[in-house]
Amino acid sequence: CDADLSQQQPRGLGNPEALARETVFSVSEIEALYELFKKISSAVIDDGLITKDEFQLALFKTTKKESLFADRVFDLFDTKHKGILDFKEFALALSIFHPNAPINDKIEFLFQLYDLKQQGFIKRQELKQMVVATLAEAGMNLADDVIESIIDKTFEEADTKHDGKIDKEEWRNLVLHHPSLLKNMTLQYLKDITTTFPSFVFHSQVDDV
Amino acid sequence: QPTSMNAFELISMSKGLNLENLFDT
Repeated sequence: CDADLSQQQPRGLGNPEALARETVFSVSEIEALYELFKKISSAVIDDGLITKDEFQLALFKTTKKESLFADRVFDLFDTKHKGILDFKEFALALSIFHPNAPINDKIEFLFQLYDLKQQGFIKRQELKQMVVATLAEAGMNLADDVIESIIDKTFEEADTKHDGKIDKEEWRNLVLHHPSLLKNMTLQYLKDITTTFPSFVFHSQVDDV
Repeated sequence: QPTSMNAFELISMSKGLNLENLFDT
């Protein structure tokens, strides 16, 4: 069944001009980004699509490492929910990480990422699960009561409606007080993508606008 | 110090959230 689905996934660069209109990228940047996509998507199977294994391999240089957050990032990139990324999904998602992308898109993306159960809010248990996962990834041990006090403190600050959950509005207010929470949402590399992958000019189909 | 951070600051340190590595091909 999965194999059938991947057969239907579009491959290749597609229409770079249309993608440039849908994203903050220029046509040249879309073509340079496609060079990166080709590298990542050919790491395990050269089929023009990025699997979760290839995504993890690009992030951690190993397919062994399991990360709750790499999983969540992949799932949010995978808007067609087919378990694989085509170039359009990749470009649309990475556009949010561009330094020129609207801050509201970054705030929204990160909220969705942290909203593990996709209920429209973040509850204590989800937050604790993410803290525990982060500590485990980093090989750090913190006593449960210390973790609980970190969660308590966070909810005291963020949960201004005192209903035991952090909704999108509360998340937005928290981020505005702590802009560093968005630091992972901006990749300077995307601004220099045409110089990082200059080989795109050899494959360029169009003159940039 | 993780204990002085709020939970989201701590989570943002996760390597899984740092996509810079995608460009290190």
